[in-house]
Amino acid sequence: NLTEKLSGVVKRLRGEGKITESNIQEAIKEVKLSLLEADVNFNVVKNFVDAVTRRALGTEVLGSLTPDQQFIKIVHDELINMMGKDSTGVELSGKPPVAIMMVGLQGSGKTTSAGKLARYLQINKRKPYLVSCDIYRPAAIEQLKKVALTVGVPAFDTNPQDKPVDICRAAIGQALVKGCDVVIIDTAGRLHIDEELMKELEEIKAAVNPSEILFVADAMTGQEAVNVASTFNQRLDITGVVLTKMDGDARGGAALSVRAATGKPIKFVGVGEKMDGFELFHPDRIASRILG
Amino acid sequence: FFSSKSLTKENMDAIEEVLFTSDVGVKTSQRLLDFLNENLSNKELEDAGKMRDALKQRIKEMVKVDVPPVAFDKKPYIIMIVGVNGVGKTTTIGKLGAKYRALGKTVLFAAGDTFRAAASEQIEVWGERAGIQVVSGQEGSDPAAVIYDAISAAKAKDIDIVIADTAGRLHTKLPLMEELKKVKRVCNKAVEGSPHEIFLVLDANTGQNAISQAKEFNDALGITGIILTKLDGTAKGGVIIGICDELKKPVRYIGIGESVEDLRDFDPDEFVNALFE
Ligand SMILES: Nc1nc2c(ncn2[C@@H]2O[C@H](COP(=O)(O)OP(=O)(O)OP(=O)(O)O)[C@@H](O)[C@H]2O)c(=O)[nH]1
Ligand SMILES: Nc1nc2c(ncn2[C@@H]2O[C@H](COP(=O)(O)OP(=O)(O)OP(=O)(O)O)[C@@H](O)[C@H]2O)c(=O)[nH]1
Ligand SMILES: [Mg+2]
Ligand SMILES: [Mg+2]
Repeated sequence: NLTEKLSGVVKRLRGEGKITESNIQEAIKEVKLSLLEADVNFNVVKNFVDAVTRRALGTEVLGSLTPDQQFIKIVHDELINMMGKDSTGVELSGKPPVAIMMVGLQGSGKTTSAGKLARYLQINKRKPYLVSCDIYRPAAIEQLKKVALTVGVPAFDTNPQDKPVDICRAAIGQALVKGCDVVIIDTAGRLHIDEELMKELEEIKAAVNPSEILFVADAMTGQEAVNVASTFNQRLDITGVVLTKMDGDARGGAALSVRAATGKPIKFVGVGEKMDGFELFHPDRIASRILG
Repeated sequence: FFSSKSLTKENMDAIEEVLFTSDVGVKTSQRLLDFLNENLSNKELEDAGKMRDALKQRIKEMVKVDVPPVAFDKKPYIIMIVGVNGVGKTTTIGKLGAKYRALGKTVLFAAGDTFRAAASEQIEVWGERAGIQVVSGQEGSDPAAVIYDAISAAKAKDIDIVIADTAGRLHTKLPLMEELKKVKRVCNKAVEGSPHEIFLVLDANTGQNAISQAKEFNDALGITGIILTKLDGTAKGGVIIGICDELKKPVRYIGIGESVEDLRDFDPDEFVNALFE
């Protein structure tokens, strides 16, 4: 892993009083390669490594730590710094029922995460309502309804002949009637480059004025994570990210890419197919994983 | 930042950027740069155009796995579709079924995902659209039993091709990988020598984790081909270069959209050209 690779490379810092550009060149290279192997975006890696170099240069090799430990600590701390804070969950300010939109590419885990989020909110004494406005994918509405049943939360009876914006408006009306205070909107997966479908999301946002727009991203996403996340953020001004399928062995560099590209917080992590596979995001956990 | 004796710094940086941003990965990119260094003259290494052509040619060789086309030479010809969650297995089955029907074959779908909410309903819609019978089971039932029943039905009805859907699963979940091995054994019990194809579906958006996916599914089952989906997005799927070169398994089809006609035979030239666009 990176710590082992770095210990070997940074050994020569022992006996040197300071960290200099030349004596950490090898170490910086190891960090670069490790982050690329972890799927951190190429340009995000460049910027990260520049930040680490700046922080490391001129640093006195403190008595308590060995130079390699010091360097690794700088890398680790800088990564945690970039990843943001421990998640505090969702923002639900506004007159109930408040809306939360789940958006993202096809297959990233939106429908499943919508159910998990409903379960999380219910545990936190909220009364969630689920609605699918995915009128395209075969049996998408049925999937969300079954998820709602599993969680024990009411779901809107979406008519696939209706327009997504109208579905969402009607669902909020229904939620109000049922005394629910949060409406979780499951949207269809779409490409960030599909103009018509990105516009559809903008229309839904304008119609429901959501308190949260959560970008759902697959932890195994590669280099395009930056491009995809930036586009969704530019079009919608997302409020947070859900990183799914973290129960696999993907290093999850997409987390750093998405964070760097949008500046938005990662709020939740999906860690399984069942409804209880859902955790608040902790930057220190993912930092260790990305570094390998 | 690889050590390279003759490649000019600019040319090397340019190539690295193209390869890395296309998800080709560190190891495969290094091997490609080594290849250029070993096979091109110093003069050629200073010519960006010559380098790019040599690179494209080499990549093409790596992804063009020399195997015969899919033969459909057994009846029923049984195709098992596997892969991690959300990559496009069920949708691809819908597309494959329609494609094979258009070629004059009779097809049957086995709704082998008995786990995920509305998985059977999803493949039933695809079956309905293409006029293809779907054999499904109760949610929570044994996927191997459903697939066995589907194969029995196919034999009774003299069906040409059975395509078996399976639930998405992470390759790190050993009991779930064991479940797939059982499905494979049950196919073989129903029709000796089957499944005749095991296609691993990979999502073009996936980064280096696709390598462990390919390795684990191949070690567990022995895949016969790869289907690369979502190439209509902006991801290039560069990770399959290393996968094809190492596992020697061919990419058979690519998915380029969500509609039934959005499936193409894999074309190495198209793939390589798209990498350098
Ligand atoms: N292992 C694991 N699987 C997950 C997780 N989240 C979702 N999945 C699975 O990923 C697959 C896709 O999930 P969906 O919820 O259907 O994804 P989606 O984004 O709604 O898909 P589209 O609506 O088609 O865009 C399903 O098999 C889910 O069970 C997770 O955290 N871990
Ligand atoms: N843009 C695009 N979307 C695709 C493609 N193939 C599949 N999809 C979409 O990806 C999402 C997931 O597809 P599924 O067929 O449900 O994937 P799966 O592998 O069967 O998912 P699980 O069974 O839950 O593991 C759906 O929204 C599909 O429409 C493709 O080639 N391009
Ligand atoms: Mg969905
Ligand atoms: Mg499926």
